[in-house]
Amino acid sequence: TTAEQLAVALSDLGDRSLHLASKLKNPSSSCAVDVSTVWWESAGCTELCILTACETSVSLWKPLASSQWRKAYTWHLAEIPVIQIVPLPDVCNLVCVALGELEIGEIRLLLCSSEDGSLKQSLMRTGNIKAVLGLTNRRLVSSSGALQDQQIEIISVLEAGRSKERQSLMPPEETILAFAEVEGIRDALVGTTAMNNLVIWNLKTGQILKKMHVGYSYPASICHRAYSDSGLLFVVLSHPHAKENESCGNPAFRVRAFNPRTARSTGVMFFSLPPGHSGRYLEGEVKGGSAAAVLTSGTIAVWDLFLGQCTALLPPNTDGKWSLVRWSVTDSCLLAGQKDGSVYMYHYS
Amino acid sequence: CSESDLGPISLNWFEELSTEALP
Repeated sequence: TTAEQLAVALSDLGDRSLHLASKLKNPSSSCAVDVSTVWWESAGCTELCILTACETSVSLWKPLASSQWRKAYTWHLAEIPVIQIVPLPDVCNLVCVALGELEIGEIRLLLCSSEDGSLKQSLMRTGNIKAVLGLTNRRLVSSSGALQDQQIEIISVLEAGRSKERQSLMPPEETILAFAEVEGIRDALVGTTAMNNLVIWNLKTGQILKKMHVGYSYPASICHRAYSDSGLLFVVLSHPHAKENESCGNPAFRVRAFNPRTARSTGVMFFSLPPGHSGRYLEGEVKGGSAAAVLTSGTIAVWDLFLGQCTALLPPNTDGKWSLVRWSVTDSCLLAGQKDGSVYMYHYS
Repeated sequence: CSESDLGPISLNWFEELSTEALP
């Protein structure tokens, strides 16, 4: 299949489009669970590498000439299945993964020894982990347990893959489903809960500053991105369990504005499929001004959060439906994965 | 969204809520 046949650019949707850059086929993998990118430095050269995860291993792919990729390292994790890769935003030569059966039971760091080049693993946290997020400045936040027994912990990560210090955050009496750093406020973190509240923490003191209800029309909201502007807290949310609404269909993402002083909020924008297309949100990721989601139809949809519209659609190709979508470290590349382990990289421009 | 919907807005909400949350 040629690149031209696979590249789908629906230019009538907006000014931006997706162009196929390369394809990785992992011959040993038939159980792709996640894909991500990481900066990797070796011999004085830092490159953007692709990470692919199947249930029993995580592989790092280095770029070659002419859009080809070479599998450079594979960490084997045979005892507990890999559930997801946890991107650490400003970290080089370090991979964070979450492992478990139905829910996350372990968080591990994967690295390559600078002394002898051997592949290493370092256990960071164990427990019934409900939510985990890599934060800026080499930190990792995770919540374990539920309700009154919930523990929320920030771990600072050293280059050698060890934890430097651990700090606890005050737990809300509700299970946390997802975290997001607040852009524009260095020490602020938000999380969405199973009771559909948005919680704001001060990362320095660990205290909960506010708990605000997201709204009864939006069950089990997942926060993807948060930013503070003009005294309001804007949060990009997805609602995997939302019921379809006659007026706006079933949006994949919404932006809601919260006033943290009064705990009142209002809907700002929603991001639905263009007319004539259908499919519910399955999973997705937001980076910068771009949001991408895999839909039940096996199509990937991309939205521009500033334009407020869907800018590209990537229908299933001849190899099958899409099951994973991730933005690269730089939001100009989109990684699209299929169940058989195939990963396609698209330029989004 | 207007201020009347959301109530009085403060540009320093994070600092104010952090001070109020101190024991």
